[in-house]
Amino acid sequence: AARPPRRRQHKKSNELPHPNKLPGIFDDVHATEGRQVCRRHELYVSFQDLGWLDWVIAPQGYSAYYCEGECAFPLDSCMNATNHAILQSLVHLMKPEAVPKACCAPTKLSATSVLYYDSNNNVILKKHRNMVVKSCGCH
Amino acid sequence: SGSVLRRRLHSAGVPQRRLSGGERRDVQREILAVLGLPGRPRPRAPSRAPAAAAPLFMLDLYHAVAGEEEEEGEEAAVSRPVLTGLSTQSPPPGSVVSRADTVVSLVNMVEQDRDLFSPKPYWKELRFDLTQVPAGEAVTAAEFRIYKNRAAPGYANSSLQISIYEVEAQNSNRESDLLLLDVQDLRAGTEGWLVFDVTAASNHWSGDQKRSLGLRLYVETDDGHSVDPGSAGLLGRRGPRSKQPFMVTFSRASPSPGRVTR
Repeated sequence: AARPPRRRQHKKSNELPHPNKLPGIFDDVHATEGRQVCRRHELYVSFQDLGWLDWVIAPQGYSAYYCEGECAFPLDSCMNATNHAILQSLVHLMKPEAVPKACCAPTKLSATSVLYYDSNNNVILKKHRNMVVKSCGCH
Repeated sequence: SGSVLRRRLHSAGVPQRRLSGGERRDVQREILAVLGLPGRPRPRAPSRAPAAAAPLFMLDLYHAVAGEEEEEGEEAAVSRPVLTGLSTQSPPPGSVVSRADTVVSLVNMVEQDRDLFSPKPYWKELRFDLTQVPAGEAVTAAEFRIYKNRAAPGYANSSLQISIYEVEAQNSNRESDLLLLDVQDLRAGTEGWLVFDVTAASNHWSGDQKRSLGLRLYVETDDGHSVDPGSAGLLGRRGPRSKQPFMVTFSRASPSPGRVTR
């Protein structure tokens, strides 16, 4: 049976504030203020520094990059987080001591090639897969 | 843009300090292992002579590959027609390296000629040491490159046919067993790099069955007369370093090489 329409009460604002600022269980015990979000950072592997240029013909080094940063709720869409990571982050909010946050890791890797002499003076061009971080995300 | 060593210490939360000699060697050994290098190669210091043909070719190949990787990431995989025919020394126009994990230029060879001072037919034979071809990888393409100068005046206007065979077995009491790999027809006055497709010979390089490869070149005129390869303008090891013959093998690792825990 249709219920009599309720008188419109003064609508209390019930928009949840930004989830990160909810009191209680949504408080992230580890202050996430100031921590960077998960993203790609510069990392240059220098064959020059490693002292290998007497047999590595090219390159002198290469940008390998690395991933670092916070996977804190809400995982913004730009972070290309997996669905599992979003779910894990939610569960982390409820039980932070039992379930860790998702981790910041490469989502796309590409290869790099190294040209070098072997001990018999043959010249070898070797492609190394998964050696350059193209993009990072939460997993 | 610090080097791997400094960055690694920082991210590990280890207070900044220089690695000791032993730690530095450990880190280097670890990175060599990731690069698939058992130990740090110690090439005989390449003499300061003008660069040899193989490194020049491989450097051009490297730039072609590095450019591809830079633009498109790993998905970029381009099919590379195995090239035959005349080409300049730099990677033949329009060619890009196939989906190879390793490209090896083989320069260690032994040369043997049956030239004008021997009975016909004349030929040039080169035996390559294949131990550098990665054992655990499948050869997807292999080519033999030899430089051709203008032929001796006696052949100025004729056309020549150059055939390349694999020496499958050498017999003491009769001619060697030969497998035809590639044939090219060209003008005697042609000059430049010849590229022969020798992929068919790689069928039995896997494992350690065959650690050397014999290639034999015959040159004939239109009417089937045997021509001494040297007179036809083919340069062997006695040619200038930048025009010495070499082989190039393209191989691909098995899809998921088992990584041993270190």
